[in-house]
Amino acid sequence: RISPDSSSTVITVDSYNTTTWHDFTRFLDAEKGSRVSGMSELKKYFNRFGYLPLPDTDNLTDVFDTQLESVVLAYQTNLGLPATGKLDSDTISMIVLPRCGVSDTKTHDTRFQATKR
Amino acid sequence: FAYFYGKPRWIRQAPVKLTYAFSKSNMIDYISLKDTRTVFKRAFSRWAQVIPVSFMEIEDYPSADIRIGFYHRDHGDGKPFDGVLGVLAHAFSPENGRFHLDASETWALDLETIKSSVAVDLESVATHEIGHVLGLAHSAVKDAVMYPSLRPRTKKVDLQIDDVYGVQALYGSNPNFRFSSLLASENSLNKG
Repeated sequence: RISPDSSSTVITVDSYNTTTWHDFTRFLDAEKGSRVSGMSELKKYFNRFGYLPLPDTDNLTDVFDTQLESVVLAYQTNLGLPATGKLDSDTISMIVLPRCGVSDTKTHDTRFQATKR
Repeated sequence: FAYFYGKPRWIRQAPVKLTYAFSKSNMIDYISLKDTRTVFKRAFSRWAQVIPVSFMEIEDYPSADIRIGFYHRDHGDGKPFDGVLGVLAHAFSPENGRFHLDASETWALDLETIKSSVAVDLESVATHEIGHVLGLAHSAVKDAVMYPSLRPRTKKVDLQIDDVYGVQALYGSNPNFRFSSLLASENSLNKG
């Protein structure tokens, strides 16, 4: 939020936003093809909720690649958000919200698998 | 609405009666067991009003169909919790019955009486996770109880049409249930 009486930009951080996933706000509007430090953590987030089934998450890169773009699209569809494929404010605002631990889509883990009707 | 893969549900002779119990050793100490029972009874009754399924609390945790506990971090099911906020709880698809809440959260019975900015409404999360226990996965409808995210200090306990359609497709409709009552509440929600 830019306060009217000062030249500096005042960033308002909700006090609860100092917890899990708050760091993801720095990916806001990251461009496809860009490399942003820590984006591998965002990929781990998507892996956790069933969007990026991987044998392990040790070799994830910090690049906003085509795979991540399609993951973002799937997430936006599952969460009823505008399907832009971009890390726009609607999407980032939803990612940082607390949530249920059950995954949103099919995973290889039968206990948490889900499919849309 | 959505289902778990393979559309699992509880297979019981009608009328379906499911039992639930609370862990003897994994509960939170700042909310009394009495108050916790009251909250969960209300949460279960919301689902029981729309489907021909009844829920009964029993003492014996190991033999209950649905087993509820509060746990910190890694609690042995391969899905560790993560501290304050982040993941709030999870539950397993039928007929597993495990229902785990993150003990690191600040659980609230009444958001009016608790000041914390990270307070999470226990009844809202309980109602959501019971949907998973019954076989519902996450919904893309933002007002639905089965939507995956819940903002702190927010209460969301009233089943929406999306939740009801989904669970009735699994278990049928409670003969005493009328959609009109639900539409009335949705209309008031929309007006709000």
